[in-house]
Amino acid sequence: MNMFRFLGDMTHLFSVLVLLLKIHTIKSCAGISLKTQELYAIVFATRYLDLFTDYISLYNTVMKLVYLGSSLSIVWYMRRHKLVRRSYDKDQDTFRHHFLILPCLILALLINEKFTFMEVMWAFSLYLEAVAILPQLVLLQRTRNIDNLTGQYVFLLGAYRSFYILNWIYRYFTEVHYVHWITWISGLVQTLLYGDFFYYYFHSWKNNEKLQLPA
Amino acid sequence: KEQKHPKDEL
Repeated sequence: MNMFRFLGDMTHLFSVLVLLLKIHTIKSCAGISLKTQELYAIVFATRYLDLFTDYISLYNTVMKLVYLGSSLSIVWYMRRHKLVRRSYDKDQDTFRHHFLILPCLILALLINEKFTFMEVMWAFSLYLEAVAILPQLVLLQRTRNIDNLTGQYVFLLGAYRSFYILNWIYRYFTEVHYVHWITWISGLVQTLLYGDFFYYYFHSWKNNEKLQLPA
Repeated sequence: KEQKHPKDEL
């Protein structure tokens, strides 16, 4: 495993853990989109179906379980915890995320590495991950609130995307048969969407003003 | 025959 991949995994892990720890500690999820968090939970659940069929390494298995557990915990806190769920911006978090799931499923049925249940679910998880940040973007735009989304969370997710792209480039040039078009293209789309988020975050931070996304 | 790369990333 190369250093880019490892750093990508670690920053991804910390982004989820920082969010979970923050919700757990301050008993608030203001500014966090439940829709995005639910989409991430679906992404992990559908991608890691291979936990039951393929063993890669102890590292992979443990990381998959931690990602699944922490993202499900975030959803649990936001839906069920009596204090946390009171702080949820329900009226603002109106992005209809079901309309993202269906197109991703159709795309996965059409474009996949092999037409089997596992492969379709795997492709679906990648397409869904690419667009899962959208409800969070819409919520930010509505509330114009960056105080509650910590700088760390934004920074860690951005670092995760960047390291994974460096990892793909590195592996493409150092390994034989390493080609994953579906992963690369959906990963690139995700990074571009995220870059947009990043740009406006830093812009508003630099000018010391509240976040203004273009309408 | 095309060789399939294992899905070893997260």
